Amino acid sequence: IPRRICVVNQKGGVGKTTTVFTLAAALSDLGRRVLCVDLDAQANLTSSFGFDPDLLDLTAADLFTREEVEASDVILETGIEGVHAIPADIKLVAVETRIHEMMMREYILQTKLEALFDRYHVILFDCPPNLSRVTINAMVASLEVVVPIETQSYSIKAISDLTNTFALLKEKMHHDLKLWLLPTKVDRRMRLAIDILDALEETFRGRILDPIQVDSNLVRAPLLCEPVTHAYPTSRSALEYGRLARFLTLSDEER
Amino acid sequence: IPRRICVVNQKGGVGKTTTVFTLAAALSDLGRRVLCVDLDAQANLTSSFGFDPDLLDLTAADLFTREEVEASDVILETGIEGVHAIPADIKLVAVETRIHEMMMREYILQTKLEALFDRYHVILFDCPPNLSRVTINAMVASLEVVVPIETQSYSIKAISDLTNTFALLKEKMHHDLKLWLLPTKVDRRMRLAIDILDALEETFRGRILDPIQVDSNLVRAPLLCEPVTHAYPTSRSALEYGRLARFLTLSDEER
Ligand SMILES: Nc1ncnc2c1ncn2[C@@H]1O[C@H](COP(=O)(O)OP(=O)(O)OP(=O)(O)O)[C@@H](O)[C@H]1O
Ligand SMILES: Nc1ncnc2c1ncn2[C@@H]1O[C@H](COP(=O)(O)OP(=O)(O)OP(=O)(O)O)[C@@H](O)[C@H]1O
Ligand SMILES: [Mg+2]
Ligand SMILES: [Mg+2]
Repeated sequence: IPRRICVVNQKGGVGKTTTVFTLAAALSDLGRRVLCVDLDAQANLTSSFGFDPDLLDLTAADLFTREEVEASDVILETGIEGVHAIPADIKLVAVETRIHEMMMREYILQTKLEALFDRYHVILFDCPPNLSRVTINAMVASLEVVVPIETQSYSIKAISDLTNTFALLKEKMHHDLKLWLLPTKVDRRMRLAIDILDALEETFRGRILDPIQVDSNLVRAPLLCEPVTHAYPTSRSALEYGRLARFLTLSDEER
Repeated sequence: IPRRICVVNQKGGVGKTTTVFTLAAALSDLGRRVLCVDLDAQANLTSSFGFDPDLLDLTAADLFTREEVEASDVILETGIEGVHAIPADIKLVAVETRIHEMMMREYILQTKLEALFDRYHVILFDCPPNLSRVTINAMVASLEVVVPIETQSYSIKAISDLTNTFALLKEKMHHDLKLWLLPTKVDRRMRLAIDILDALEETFRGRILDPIQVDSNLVRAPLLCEPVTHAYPTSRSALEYGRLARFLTLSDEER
């Protein structure tokens, strides 16, 4: 049964899409079969794989709103060996209201994807910068959550809102997510970054992943529709995401 | 009648809150009375002014969902002379569905704020990273829109989605917004940034504001609950936002 990891933070621009895109490639380099699910109407992950969201017929939005559409109808092969994707498009904007009246609306994604669980080692969900029902669907369908956080001022408030959401999920839906915090865009020259890292280490001991430092190669790579581990394999961020992939593929005992 | 400017981009982390917070202070330094409206459930703008969103009684969310709540009931004085704020809190998450069935749901904010128009020179709206009904409300209540854009790969797709939204607003609601693009976090050492700036200049000739370059003082200032123009008045970003404030206060003929 696959590891299911949702990448979530309602704070925008912290590196959610970058993390899913790069981690998927790094996991496939370790021989894992990966499914990436793009749940953001901006469809940045979908564009990173080289697809044009405006030209796609069926996407993740149809999975939510059309009973007869199955997961295997929306899966695309990507240019990365061993990585498949469920694309997003602008139709996702309307999903929030469309699923409002549906029964078991938090379980739609989980129910649709269950049929595929035996085909993949890892399923990664790229979430939009909000805590909408679509994001809750990804959390319910996952067992682990990776929260990319910039070591900057607004991040601390975002974490407290997020941990409230996780607590609610546990209380109301008896769904317990294993939490990982991934510091991103870390600039060790900035005193503030070190102070925030130390504060996080204290509050979330043992849940902090090795940080991803600031690296302009991560900005260039999506333009080439290539992950940084392929476009700039010796770059600092390629090595850091490679190490993250190795850590996440260890079994629970080994960690 | 005040200049009403909404700061919008569904792409996250591009500098929307930073722009509203800093521009408000720079405008007040020019003797303008400014009202800032925080429409993001993350409430980063509200925290930047030093308020704790979780301790507030009435916020922007109540303005949307409670008929009897008026704008003057939610306005707070900030620590910046001449700047008032309508704060946000987590209740904004629920507003999207709550206003779904309401009549004239796109005009709620405009109708509530009209009574205050004669008290301010400028009203600035900080929007969440999405194109929800709350963001549409801010667009309808504004005459101008400033779109902060990072000179990075995902920004180009965000602009095309945004211009589609502006076109829809004009066609369906006969509401014409004056568009300004504000390049943010610009790092002139990166070739990519210069290429993107050139491409934008060509497509949006005359609508591009002088860029705001990358400046770590902008990261530090919100922690002090002070805008960069007050905390680091000689920094590069303080001068750039000061110039932006002067440009926006020129009358239409002078520009
Ligand atoms: N470690 C890093 N160093 C430098 N730039 C980075 C790093 N990680 C991400 N970026 C850049 O930061 C920007 C934001 O990243 P990304 O789009 O992945 O964030 P996001 O959280 O998915 O944003 P959104 O909230 O809009 O979905 C991108 O342009 C990306 O290239
Ligand atoms: N010119 C700049 N140089 C360096 N850092 C900047 C600059 N402008 C903004 N920042 C930093 O980038 C981060 C994102 O900015 P900000 O929170 O204002 O973006 P936003 O668009 O409001 O994000 P969201 O989509 O989550 O609402 C902040 O930590 C801010 O300090
Ligand atoms: Mg993203
Ligand atoms: Mg913001």
